[in-house]
Amino acid sequence: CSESDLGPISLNWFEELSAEAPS
Amino acid sequence: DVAEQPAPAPLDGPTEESLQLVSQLKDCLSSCAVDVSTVWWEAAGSRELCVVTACESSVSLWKPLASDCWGKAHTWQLGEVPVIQLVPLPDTCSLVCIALGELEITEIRLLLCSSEDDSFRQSLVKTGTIEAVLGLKDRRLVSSSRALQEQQVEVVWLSETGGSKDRQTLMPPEETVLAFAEVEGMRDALVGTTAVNSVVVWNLKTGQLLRKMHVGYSYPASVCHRAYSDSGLLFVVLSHPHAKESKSYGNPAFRLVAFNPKTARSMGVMFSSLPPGHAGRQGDVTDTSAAAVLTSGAIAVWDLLLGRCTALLPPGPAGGWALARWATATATACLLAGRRDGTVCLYRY
Repeated sequence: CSESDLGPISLNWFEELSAEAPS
Repeated sequence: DVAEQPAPAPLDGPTEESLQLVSQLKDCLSSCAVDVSTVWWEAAGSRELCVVTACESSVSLWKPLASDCWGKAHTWQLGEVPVIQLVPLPDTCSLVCIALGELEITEIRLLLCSSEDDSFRQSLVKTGTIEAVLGLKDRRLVSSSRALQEQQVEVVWLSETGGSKDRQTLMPPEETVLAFAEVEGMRDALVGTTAVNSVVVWNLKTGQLLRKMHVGYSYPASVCHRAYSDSGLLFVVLSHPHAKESKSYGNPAFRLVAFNPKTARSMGVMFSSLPPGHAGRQGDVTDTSAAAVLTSGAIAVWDLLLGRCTALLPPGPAGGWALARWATATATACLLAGRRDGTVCLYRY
């Protein structure tokens, strides 16, 4: 799977989404 | 880069050769096996891998005896509400979790043996209109339930004595959650699939709903079985009980799909379809293997990474198969295949 198909990939997606999501 | 692979034709007549019959057990009193599972059970200081069989009105614990035989150690008699399924609790010893109800789950109970007086007991964990339940590592249980128009997604921490130590509510999505899967290697991440074909991701520690990602309308009522994160992507094994047959992919049973949680975009990685001439399936997944009971009464087994059907257990003279479950917590893959008459066969895969 490549970034052209799936968009920018982040190894820290879980931490980043947790920081952004409403709590 | 890996594109979704159409499933190659099954092996030239896959048979049960890759499944080795280890033993079988038969509950003479049972004529209505509804589920089968395995559990580690501790007694007199030793821990044994036991088989658990469920009928509508009772659940039995089977301990290993000499020469691949099994002996019934105890039977818990339940009340008027029928048992619907066993709920495996990973990494948990001497605790059996069951879901009871009519058409949908209305009760979740724990079955155990009291350490105080060695008496076998049962305790009520949750009641309600429960859509989905999954046992998580570290003696946790997650469930989705409905009350009026509200959906509740809740994690319960179970105590060794069969009670609930603590509860945490997760933020519910708008649509009904129909299945859960732990994200392997990430203790605080959980995924679920919903009634309108989305995969949702939660943070179990904070209860936050992190992301909702669409699976696609070609695969209605998809069910998540397994999830893991690798290289910034979230890989989810989905089954498609109601997907339509297509020319390019045949009759889809399981897919491995890669999601980018940052963008909510997804891509199919591998595709496993039903053997030709078979329809219908009720599946179970472990590691990279999947098994499903087909409407013909056969059990099909797939290697999910190869997208290939590797074994087919035909219905025997005693009738068709009704249950296919992977044994949990065993060193090698072990398939539990059950018939409605209460016969359970253990196959090494």
